[in-house]
Amino acid sequence: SVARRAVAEVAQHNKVPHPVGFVPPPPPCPGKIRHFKI
Amino acid sequence: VPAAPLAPLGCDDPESEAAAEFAVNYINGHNHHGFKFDLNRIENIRMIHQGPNNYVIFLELDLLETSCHVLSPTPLKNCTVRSITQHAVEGDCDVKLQKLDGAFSVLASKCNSHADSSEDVLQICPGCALLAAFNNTEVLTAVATALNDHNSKTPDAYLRLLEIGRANIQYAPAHVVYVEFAVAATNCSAAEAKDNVEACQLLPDDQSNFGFCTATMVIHPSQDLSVDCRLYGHQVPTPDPGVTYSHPGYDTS
Repeated sequence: SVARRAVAEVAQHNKVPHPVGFVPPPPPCPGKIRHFKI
Repeated sequence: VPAAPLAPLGCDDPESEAAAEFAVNYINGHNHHGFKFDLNRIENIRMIHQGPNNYVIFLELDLLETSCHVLSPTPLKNCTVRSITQHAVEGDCDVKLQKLDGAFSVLASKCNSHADSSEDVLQICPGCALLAAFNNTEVLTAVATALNDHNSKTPDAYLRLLEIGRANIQYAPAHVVYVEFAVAATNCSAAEAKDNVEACQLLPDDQSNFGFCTATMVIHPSQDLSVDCRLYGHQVPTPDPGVTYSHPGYDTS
């Protein structure tokens, strides 16, 4: 369990940060509402 | 060998929208009662590869009722979606399509429609008229009275009721019944129909012989009636695009 925790920490540490102004893409589904939701 | 799933297709991708547009046109073209429905949202889409240029697409669609009767030649893009204050009706559809060599065809479709809840409508619009059942006595009276009123005032063809499309009743501050119904022209004039209405036959199934009426009947505080009937023959017929199908639906409800 010690080894696993160390791997997770390293993976988290190496994560590439999003550039400034990055807007995450919208979820693929469901799509946009064209009129209104009831 | 099971077909391999493709990379997920987003619900707002152009490919998804093209499939949904085809599906909505198919649904409207195969629905012979009530009103045309317009796409509100693509809820989900799955695409399965069947072979070279051959895919099966499963669509889940959320539709909304428009003001255009299914018999109306008005293209869907010119039809207004009913607002919440009119007591909107939603359609939930599951559609299975095939895309073969770039051409869509519908393999199966299933739709269920339901009205918005009365509580939701009244929360937004406390005085709004809510949908009423077609067999409601006031609705039936309003339709019969409106059609008689129209037929008695016009020298044109005697109109017969095809179906009631919608009815709303408001109780306060005034008691008002709003009805919308489809009609068909007969081979009689109103005067001829007065002598023997049974002899009046519907004209052949030509779109120009169908029409649509809206009527407002005020019951309280004072009685009043206004009726507007129009035959679709007075419009320029423009069929919706993409309503020709390479395969008729195998399983459509």
